[in-house]
Amino acid sequence: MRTIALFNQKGGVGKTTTTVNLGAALAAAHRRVILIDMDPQANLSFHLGLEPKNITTSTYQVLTQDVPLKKVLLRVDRHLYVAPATTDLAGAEVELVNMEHRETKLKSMVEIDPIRADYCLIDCPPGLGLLSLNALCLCTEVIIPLQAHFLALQGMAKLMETCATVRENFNPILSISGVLFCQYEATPRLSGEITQEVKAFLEQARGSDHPWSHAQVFQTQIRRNIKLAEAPSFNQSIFKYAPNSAGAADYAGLAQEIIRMEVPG
Amino acid sequence: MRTIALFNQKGGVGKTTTTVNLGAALAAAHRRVILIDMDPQANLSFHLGLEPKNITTSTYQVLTQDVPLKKVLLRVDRHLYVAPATTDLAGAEVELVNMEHRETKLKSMVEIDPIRADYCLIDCPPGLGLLSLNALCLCTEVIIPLQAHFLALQGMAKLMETCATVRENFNPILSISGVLFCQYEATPRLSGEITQEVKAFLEQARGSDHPWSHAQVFQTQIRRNIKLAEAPSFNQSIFKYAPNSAGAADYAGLAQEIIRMEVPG
Ligand SMILES: Nc1ncnc2c1ncn2[C@@H]1O[C@H](COP(=O)(O)OP(=O)(O)OP(=O)(O)O)[C@@H](O)[C@H]1O
Ligand SMILES: Nc1ncnc2c1ncn2[C@@H]1O[C@H](COP(=O)(O)OP(=O)(O)OP(=O)(O)O)[C@@H](O)[C@H]1O
Ligand SMILES: [Mg+2]
Ligand SMILES: [Mg+2]
Repeated sequence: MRTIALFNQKGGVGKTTTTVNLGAALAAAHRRVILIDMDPQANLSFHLGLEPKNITTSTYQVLTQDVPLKKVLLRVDRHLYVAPATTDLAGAEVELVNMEHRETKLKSMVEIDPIRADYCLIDCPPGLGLLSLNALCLCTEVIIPLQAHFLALQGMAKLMETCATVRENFNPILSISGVLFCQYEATPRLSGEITQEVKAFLEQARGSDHPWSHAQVFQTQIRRNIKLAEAPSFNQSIFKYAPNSAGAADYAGLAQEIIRMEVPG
Repeated sequence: MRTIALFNQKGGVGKTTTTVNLGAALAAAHRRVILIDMDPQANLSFHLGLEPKNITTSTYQVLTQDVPLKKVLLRVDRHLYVAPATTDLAGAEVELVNMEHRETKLKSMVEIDPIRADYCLIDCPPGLGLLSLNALCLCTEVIIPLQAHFLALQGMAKLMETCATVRENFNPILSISGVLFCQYEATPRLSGEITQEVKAFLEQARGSDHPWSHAQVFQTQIRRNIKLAEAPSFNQSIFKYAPNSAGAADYAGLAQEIIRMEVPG
């Protein structure tokens, strides 16, 4: 199983939108997909119509009451299952602080009752707290959704540093697969300059032992497209809401790129 | 002094952009303005060209080493001073957990050495952690930057609940001044529907004792305008970078609305 954390501490870059729509695209390509909502704002759960008031067991219980992740999975579509969040999850961050093995709690709750799936996508909250660290300790790969804006670029160094620290101390197989440009607008000043800076940053790490030494900028860019922001209010992925939109084309293209990276066997 | 927290746990809505540009507009209108960066990603500091590597004392020392806020202020322009952040601030969140009066640390570091100014704007991080709580315990007013998107709307109830809890337990004068629509795009499906929902939510609270019983939706809407995203890379406010842009007009309009709310005396 490929376990991919959608991680960027910068807020509003497109983590949740990518988790939902990439997940839906992979499920449509007959991969068995699990989505994990690790954000106390439960945006992934809302997007899929899983209102916190209707949820009895969620990622909060997984982290604080030793419930195996498998036990909280809900089916949302063919080949697509979700471990939902509720706003209680905000409390988990504080409860975890004084626990032993607080960073690897999620990982142990997956290993205790393994799940048969092809992909597991984890939606991380903004910030660098314990909930994101739990996601980084479980995952095999990290995808960094990024907006081609100056403020979003500032956090990249710290983000990479965090991945390196997690790899050194908790998760030796963690590697960064790529940077995905989201809400992309072909504006001359910003996007060209920033794309170049990111590519140059990744190029210079080739052959090193950094977790991003094999990372690429995905060829697919997710263009800014208001239909992607409308789809959550209908509790649908972009493929159900606006199958002919640029958003649907972009996320389908991304899924193809991800599938092409699969190692046979 | 009016102390205004720019608060919304949802990421990427426009908190930092509003803090910088509203601050600059108020300073240009001859108000003495202080900005406080409470985000470990230090986006406000980056935006104003205050790189963490050049900062010796910041909000981290204010919260963990009893340094009065006044001592870390840096002048960035006429009538405009900033208490910068560095990425160390992420550590303050954990260090505060076991402190007495952990929610009101910032407030006590302001009261210990009062600052003479007309406005104090606080840039909050995404999330509902102790850094945001410290901002809510210090402030007299809250402005909620909001994107007219479904996912951003989901968090409003929790956001309001948090303000009510802070008012009840720590800061009896806290009130919500208004909701500011940011990155506004006049798309028929989303923005019209969401603006109505927010207005109706605020209307029904009139006459109650909720912290938002007097809150309005600001008449000024900050339109989506790429120049606002370009300005930070030049370490400038929108007024210096693109004084004739829609972004400059919108933030100038907002400052006028805020000034008109001033109580004489
Ligand atoms: N390509 C796009 N075009 C237009 N709108 C988008 C696009 N991607 C995401 N959005 C919208 O932008 C907002 C931010 O995206 P999203 O919530 O997915 O980001 P996030 O990184 O998960 O945010 P947070 O840090 O708060 O978890 C949402 O309202 C979403 O609907
Ligand atoms: N009106 C606007 N038009 C275009 N871009 C904008 C506008 N307002 C903000 N932005 C850009 O959108 C991104 C998000 O804005 P900003 O960083 O101010 O939000 P935030 O709420 O402070 O985010 P965070 O939750 O990460 O602190 C930034 O890259 C910013 O430059
Ligand atoms: Mg999200
Ligand atoms: Mg910010």
